[in-house]
Amino acid sequence: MNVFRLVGDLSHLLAIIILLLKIWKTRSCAGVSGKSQILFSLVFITRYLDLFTNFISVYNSVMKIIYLVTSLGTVYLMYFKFKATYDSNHDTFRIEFLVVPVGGLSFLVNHDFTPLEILWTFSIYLESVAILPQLFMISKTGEAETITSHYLFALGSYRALYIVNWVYRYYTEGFFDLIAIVAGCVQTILYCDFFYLYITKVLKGKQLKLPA
Amino acid sequence: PASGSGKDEL
Repeated sequence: MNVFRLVGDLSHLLAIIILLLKIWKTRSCAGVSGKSQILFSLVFITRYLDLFTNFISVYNSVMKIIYLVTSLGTVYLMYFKFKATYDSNHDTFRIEFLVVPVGGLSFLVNHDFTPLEILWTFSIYLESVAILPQLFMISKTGEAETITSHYLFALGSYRALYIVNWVYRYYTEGFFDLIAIVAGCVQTILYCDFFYLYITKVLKGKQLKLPA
Repeated sequence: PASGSGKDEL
């Protein structure tokens, strides 16, 4: 463990908590893409199948359980408890266009052709594009609530910090995992225009509005 | 890349 990965994990946890609190406190999931939340739940389920078979550390197991419970809880709130506030008219990204190619690629490019490894690879590839429905929804509505932009900033920062972690691990341990690194770079690049808007607008107290 | 040890990350 290194400080970059720890801050990255905490940023990821913060993002998930921000979203959960936003939905729970405002009793509304307006402006939030349920499809992205479904994809994130799928990412955690396919990545943490070794939760009970491969013990790494208490921290690792506890965080995996927290991610699984909070992401599924968010999907539950969006599609059941506060379903009436779910904006399905703007959450129209065809997620099959993400899941199918990612599923195919995980069979073609992986470290080991075993079920657990392929599912882990699927999860890594899927996570890199899982935010697209959310970014697409914001581009359709043309704006995002400030709390949602804080969520996105924390979520985007987590994988950017992981990239720093991978550089650090490469130079200190000689460890690197090309699949995770490439997918992590794609994932972070997808946030770039949002990061620009967040830093130039939201941090100046303005509403996040995408140029129409 | 030792993919096995990649699994110590979340």
